[in-house]
Amino acid sequence: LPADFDWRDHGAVTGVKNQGSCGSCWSFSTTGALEGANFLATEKLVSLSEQQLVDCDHECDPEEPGSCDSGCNGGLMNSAFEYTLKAGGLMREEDYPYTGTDRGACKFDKSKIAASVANFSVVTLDEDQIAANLVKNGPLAIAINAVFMQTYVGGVSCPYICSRRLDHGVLLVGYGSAGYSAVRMKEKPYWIIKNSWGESWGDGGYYKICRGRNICGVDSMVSTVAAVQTSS
Amino acid sequence: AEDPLIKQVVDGAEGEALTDHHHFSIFKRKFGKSYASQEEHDHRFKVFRANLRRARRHQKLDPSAVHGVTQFSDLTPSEFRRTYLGLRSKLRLPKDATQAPILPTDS
Repeated sequence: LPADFDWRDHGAVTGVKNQGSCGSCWSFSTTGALEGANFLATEKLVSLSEQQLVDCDHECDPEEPGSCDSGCNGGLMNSAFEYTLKAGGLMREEDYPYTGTDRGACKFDKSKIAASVANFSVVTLDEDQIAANLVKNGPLAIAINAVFMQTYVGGVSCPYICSRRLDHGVLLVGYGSAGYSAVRMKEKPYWIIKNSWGESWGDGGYYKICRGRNICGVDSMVSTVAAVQTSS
Repeated sequence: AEDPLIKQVVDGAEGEALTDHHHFSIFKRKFGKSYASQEEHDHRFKVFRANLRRARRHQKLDPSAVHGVTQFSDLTPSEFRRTYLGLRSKLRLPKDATQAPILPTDS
């Protein structure tokens, strides 16, 4: 595994987006992973539609009635991949733009699918496996506890204590080997995470969190997706 | 522990309130915030001050990062979670999700 790796350097990551006042983080994590996978499959970076997921994806957890993807009221990346698999794919952002509300009807147009899911899987908690899947399969949809993110401005976050109760969906795009940790007075490896709160938040819209201890649950829910090549 | 960005110009709680007001003015201008009533304004200022204290606590708990004022500094933690997150944290595998194959990591 390379010591440092960042899919942004390979053109597989679209610009930072903004979910606005809507609990739709799950849809941005899903599109980010599929944008990366589609780039690997087609060598074309296409921005995909979160609004399609917000409006049309009501996939439920088969074993837990009522636990369904629900637009601005929340969802889950794995369920969103399931929906995308069944629907045939996602449209382009420009064909189905984001509005940040979930009051609209579903406007999915099957003839305008820009990327499709071939399959998706869950990566184990092992950080080397997560890094290997990241390098091999593209950016990964992950979940994290966002408690420190409300006040985060920059640097590598490495809190002494942090809840592992997952409440936010984001995109793992890379990792670095040397973020300095003052309290530990040494360089620490860190994950590079793309968030969906706009570029003015955090480190240009990104969040860096140190690796090694499943801090804030960052290793707990990691999904990788493979795309098929579609022509639209 | 002295925050280099905040210069104490008067002593005591009055000075701190003055500084927080100054921060709140900069925050409103930077993030284009406006509030419908004086009452709402005062409430948001109180939340903002609490979030400044939270940022300082986070800074102590997480010294290798920089914590401070963000666009969410006028929201309570529960408003922040309810409005800007959105993960239904059910760790359950849907039918089609499989376990990713173990990949080699030694080469």
